[in-house]
Amino acid sequence: KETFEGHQVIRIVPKNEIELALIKSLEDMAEFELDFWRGVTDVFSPVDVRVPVHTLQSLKSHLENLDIKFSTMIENLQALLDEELEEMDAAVHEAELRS
Amino acid sequence: TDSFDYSRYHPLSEIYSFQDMLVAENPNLVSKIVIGQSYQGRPLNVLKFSTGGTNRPAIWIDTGIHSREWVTQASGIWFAKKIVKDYGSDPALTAILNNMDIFLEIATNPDGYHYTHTSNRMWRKTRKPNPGSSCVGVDPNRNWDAGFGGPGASSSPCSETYRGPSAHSESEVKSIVDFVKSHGNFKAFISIHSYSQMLMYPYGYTRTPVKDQAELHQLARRAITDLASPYGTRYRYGSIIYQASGGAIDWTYNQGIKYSYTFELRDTGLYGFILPASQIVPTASETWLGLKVIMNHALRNPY
Repeated sequence: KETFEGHQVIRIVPKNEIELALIKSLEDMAEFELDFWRGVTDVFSPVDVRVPVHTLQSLKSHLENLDIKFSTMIENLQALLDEELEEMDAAVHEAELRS
Repeated sequence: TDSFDYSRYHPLSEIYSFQDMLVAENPNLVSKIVIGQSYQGRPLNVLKFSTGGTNRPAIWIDTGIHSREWVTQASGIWFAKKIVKDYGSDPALTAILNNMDIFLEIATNPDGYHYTHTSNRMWRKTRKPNPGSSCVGVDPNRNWDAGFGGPGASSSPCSETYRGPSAHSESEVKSIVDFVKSHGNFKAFISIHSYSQMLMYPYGYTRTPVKDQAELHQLARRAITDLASPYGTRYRYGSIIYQASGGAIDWTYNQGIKYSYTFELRDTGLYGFILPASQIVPTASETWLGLKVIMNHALRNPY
């Protein structure tokens, strides 16, 4: 089972057309192995990107060099997935008890 | 299906069982059609809600074409139950079903959905291997014959938006294409995705406005207004909010299905595709209000 330990989902909100174009260019930068959860649309529309743990620092440095602000939407994706699984298991267990 | 837990996520086998139960409980309203097979041989089931007649004008709804968007499959299950529960008591839905059929494909990408439960929760695409590449799968919402190969889709098999080797190369897509063509009387086609709170109409592959732009825009505004009524969920709406070629609703519109829309369901701003199960019923119930506006408009505005 593939895990996502340390993967973060970061949110970038482009402030102007220049930032928009710079963020758009990330889509073609295969070295960061980004997974766009929410693609580039307009200025002020959030872009959400899953970043693998091994490219996290280099991506953040890249954005800082470009003076593009970002926030962390999901700190550790695997923790959220573990929670989801626990919740599902608990629901199944509860259903079994009920039946 | 009364005791089915609508507020949790279910594996594929339970979705298949749910569909069979719903048909068994409502034989005069619901039937199951298998429109094809996925790459890995799973049935592509479509629930048909019909009160009779032959080849009535019809409405198509699909959920889960992107497998990791779990709230969409869960919403599809909720819609199915809602339809059988409300037929006969909700005047708008009753009028729709007395004149039109509704087709609902809940697990549009079953291989991908199964894979999200067993191997990779973040899987989006189909599961067909790509010759010459170690990367698997095609984005089934870039695989339609509408601006296929244009901007907003990737030619790289390793990309999450890989368009595939040719239009309709994916059986999950081709099966819908064949079904829609052979039916020939679809009047609305609504494809449901998550997450980013948008309601979009064609086109995604070109900036050329569709000829029905004004009507589709106004209808979208009405749909999102009703959708917002229970919880205040605010949607963006329009055409080409983001560029994407090879998309489903661009193809359906070009086939003459005027009321072609894509929903992107709610975004709580914290979870993305990992929307907590407690959000399923609120998401589905608000979306249902938007869907009803579009379905009702399709009923009242025959073409």
